[in-house]
Amino acid sequence: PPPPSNTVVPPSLPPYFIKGSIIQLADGELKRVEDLKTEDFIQSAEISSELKIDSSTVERIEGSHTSPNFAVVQFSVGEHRAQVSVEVLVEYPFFVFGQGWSSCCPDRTTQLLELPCTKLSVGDVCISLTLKNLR
Amino acid sequence: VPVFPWHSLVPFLAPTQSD
Repeated sequence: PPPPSNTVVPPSLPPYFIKGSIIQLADGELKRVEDLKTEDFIQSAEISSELKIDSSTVERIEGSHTSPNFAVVQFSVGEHRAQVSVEVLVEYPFFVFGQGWSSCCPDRTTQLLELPCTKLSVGDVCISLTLKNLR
Repeated sequence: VPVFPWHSLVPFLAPTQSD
């Protein structure tokens, strides 16, 4: 049977998404959050002994029933296409493979965080993480 | 200036129960 749908609620908007935030890659290199590229995440995961990158495809985006400030994004995660729903602030950025930061409401993301952002859409493939020793 | 590790920017989306 398919795995159960999980709903994860991340904390409110974290400070590291603000433009200019300094991010340390796995090899020690420092980059600004707005300068991160797909390769930075892939190479960091390759170095990491604990983490691996999964592809998470956006399958559906809905408004939240609890608050207009939130959206529910349904992902199909990894090779097993596990269904996972995440309730996030509409301005919460996800990193899309080959594209960069994207959110349900990029105008709000740019306004609140000054982070350049595109519109997150169904079919986008986002970077997500898994523990290597999970299975 | 705070420095954040790269993995804090990436969500863990894998379900807790697999297969």
